Amino acid sequence: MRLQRLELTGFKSFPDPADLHFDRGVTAIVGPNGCGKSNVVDAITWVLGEQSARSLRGERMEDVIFAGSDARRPTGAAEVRLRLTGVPGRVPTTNGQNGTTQSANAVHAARPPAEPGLVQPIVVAAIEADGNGHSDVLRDVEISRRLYRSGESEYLIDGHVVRLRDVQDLLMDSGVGVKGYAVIEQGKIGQILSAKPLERRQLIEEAA
Amino acid sequence: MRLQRLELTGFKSFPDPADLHFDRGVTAIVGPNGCGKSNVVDAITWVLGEQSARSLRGERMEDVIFAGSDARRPTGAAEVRLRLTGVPGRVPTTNGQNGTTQSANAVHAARPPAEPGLVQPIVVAAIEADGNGHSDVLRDVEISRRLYRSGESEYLIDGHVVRLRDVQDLLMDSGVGVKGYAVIEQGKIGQILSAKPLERRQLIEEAA
Amino acid sequence: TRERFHEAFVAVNRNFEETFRTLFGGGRAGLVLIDEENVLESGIDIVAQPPGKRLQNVQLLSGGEKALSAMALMFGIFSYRPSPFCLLDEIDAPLDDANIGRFIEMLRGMQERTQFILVTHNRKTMEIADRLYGVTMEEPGVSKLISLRLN
Amino acid sequence: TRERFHEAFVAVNRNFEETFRTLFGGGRAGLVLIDEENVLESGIDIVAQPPGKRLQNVQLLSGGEKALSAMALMFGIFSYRPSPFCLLDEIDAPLDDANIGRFIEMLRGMQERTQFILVTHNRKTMEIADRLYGVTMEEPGVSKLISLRLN
Ligand SMILES: Nc1ncnc2c1ncn2[C@@H]1O[C@H](COP(=O)(O)OP(=O)(O)OP(=O)(O)O)[C@@H](O)[C@H]1O
Ligand SMILES: Nc1ncnc2c1ncn2[C@@H]1O[C@H](COP(=O)(O)OP(=O)(O)OP(=O)(O)O)[C@@H](O)[C@H]1O
Ligand SMILES: [Mg+2]
Ligand SMILES: [Mg+2]
Repeated sequence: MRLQRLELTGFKSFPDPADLHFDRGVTAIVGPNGCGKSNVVDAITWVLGEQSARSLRGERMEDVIFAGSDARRPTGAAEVRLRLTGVPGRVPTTNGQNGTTQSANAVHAARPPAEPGLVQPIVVAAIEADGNGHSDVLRDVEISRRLYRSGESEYLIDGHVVRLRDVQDLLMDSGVGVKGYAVIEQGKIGQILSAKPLERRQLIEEAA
Repeated sequence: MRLQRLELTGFKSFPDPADLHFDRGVTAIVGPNGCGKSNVVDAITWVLGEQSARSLRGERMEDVIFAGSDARRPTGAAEVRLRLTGVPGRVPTTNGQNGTTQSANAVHAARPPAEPGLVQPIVVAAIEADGNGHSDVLRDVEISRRLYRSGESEYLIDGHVVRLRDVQDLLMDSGVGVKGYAVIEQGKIGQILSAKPLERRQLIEEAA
Repeated sequence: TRERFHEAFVAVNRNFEETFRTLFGGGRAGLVLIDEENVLESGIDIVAQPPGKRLQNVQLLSGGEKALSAMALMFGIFSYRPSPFCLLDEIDAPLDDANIGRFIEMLRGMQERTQFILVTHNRKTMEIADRLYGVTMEEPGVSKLISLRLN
Repeated sequence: TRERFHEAFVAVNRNFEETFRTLFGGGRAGLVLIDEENVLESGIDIVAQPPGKRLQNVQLLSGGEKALSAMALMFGIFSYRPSPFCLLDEIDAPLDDANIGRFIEMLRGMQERTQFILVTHNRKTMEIADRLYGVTMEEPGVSKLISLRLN
């Protein structure tokens, strides 16, 4: 599983749509102080479900919406879309003992979106039948998050509005989970050695 | 007033005598990670009277004594000597109304060392008579500090053992004082903006 | 549970020691349970000794040595429970050229199985990127992304 | 006393604003008494707005912007009660080239009256030094000083 594409609109210092494509290996983000690099990292943790405004350097979650500049008005919402590829999932196969011939769209049955009728075709990159009527597939998934100034907030998987819980389950199954050590924010590395003994324990407990 | 020369022996990672000369303007200290640059800064704050082992990154003051390496044994003491130049002081002049003809050594009378008989000749760089029997002089002063493994500790001004209080008075008079903002330790600049409102107030109070 | 924590502790400790030696080119490091009787609740101490130096309190280490030790610990935990991707924001900032070289070598070894997204100001770190994005703010307050070519 | 603190506060505030504009090439900044009724005990808030950007909580500033703002405050206090010398340990670490340039310019202006001792890894900063000392550790654990020639 890996990240494939990130799109930001109205998020922090990105009022206009901005687009990054990630390959395997190493992607580096560079630029002068204050130009928006850490904001890109924030966008990734935010779309993956970050709930604390404080860890995004804000006082309230509304602080992630573009607040305007000298020449620009604030935007009414922030939206970030993250496309993942190689996401594991399970599909009932046509040769299955249960005899169903559901299409790969049934992958969504495992994690029902709020509107089950509106399934989109999904890219199925690999299928292995396991002889029990199910196959493992790798597919692309797009996770989106929107926040409006009203405070209304939405999560979407492949364009369907879902609950935060559905996003968290999807990430848990694809091996992402809530992993404090897979993101090292700017300045955080200096705090690790000066952390209290019980705080360090917590790092290990998260991985246990 | 400015710093002129720093000598370290047995202090932190400097078992052998090391010597820096400072000119006016800017002196830069460079080198790889862990080679001893911040230890040089620590030596300056230590000889000026730093009392907190913690702000020198240690648990006890004994931590500033060279603790040995793979190939070397620990030293029995740490000593740092700092020579200041252009230090203001007052001297009774030969034309003074009080008629005394004490030499410039009388400068020491203002800050009596523990052994007043043992005065050393001092460099007098400028003399201005003020008509009241006293002249302002600028002179060189050497401050030393020693710490032995036994815990015994000594302060010296121009080779005479004095109390910490004498060193502090000398520095106060020469405009150095206890100034938190004149030393910015490694990593401290990042803490200033995240400090609590009352901690920031303290910065201003020190300067008030 | 006590077993799961203990298993994680032992594994992370081994990884930490190993990663530390890779990043420092030697030396010793480890994690210590402050209260060995109380595995379920004990806090953890860090021990770190760069090559050729005497073992002292980690607080006496230099700024760069502390950063490198912290990096060894984070990557030690990461190797125990790998994530498909890893986001690193300027963690190379306090490191000198030699240490950046060892840091980059370690990333090279890990990037087969892990996708890295790094923010950096350092040219040597930029050189190992497969893809480079520049962020600019020509219009004040407005960020813009540009895909930069390598070489 | 209330007067002394208030006098210091006003002066430092003015210096802070001015130094901020020098380091950022514009923008606005200031200190705010959280409780204006209680000058004797009130905590202090920091307001900082880089040029062209909208005023927001200082926590939203970037790492480099926070460092530069903190630097403006420290030098603002320093200009109010100058010390004969000033020790700075790697305060240029989070800054990009453009900001290091403005930082160096500011040091140039101050070094007439103040003696600076800086620790740095940055080549541009090294260039303004009148004297350069290298510290090495060829023998592990043993520091050695060398006087380096400039140019
Ligand atoms: N909601 C928002 N609206 C507009 N601008 C914002 C918003 N949130 C943050 N910013 C701006 O984004 C800038 C910070 O960007 P970021 O932290 O990504 O910088 P950076 O490129 O990481 O810089 P550095 O190298 O200094 O760490 C700040 O100047 C801040 O004012
Ligand atoms: N009492 C002591 N005896 C021997 N070595 C010591 C002692 N105290 C500190 N050290 C060593 O000094 C080294 C740190 O030196 P220092 O903090 O000056 O490094 P630095 O040059 O500032 O590096 P950086 O660029 O990473 O900040 C550490 O490796 C530490 O082990
Ligand atoms: Mg940043
Ligand atoms: Mg240092």
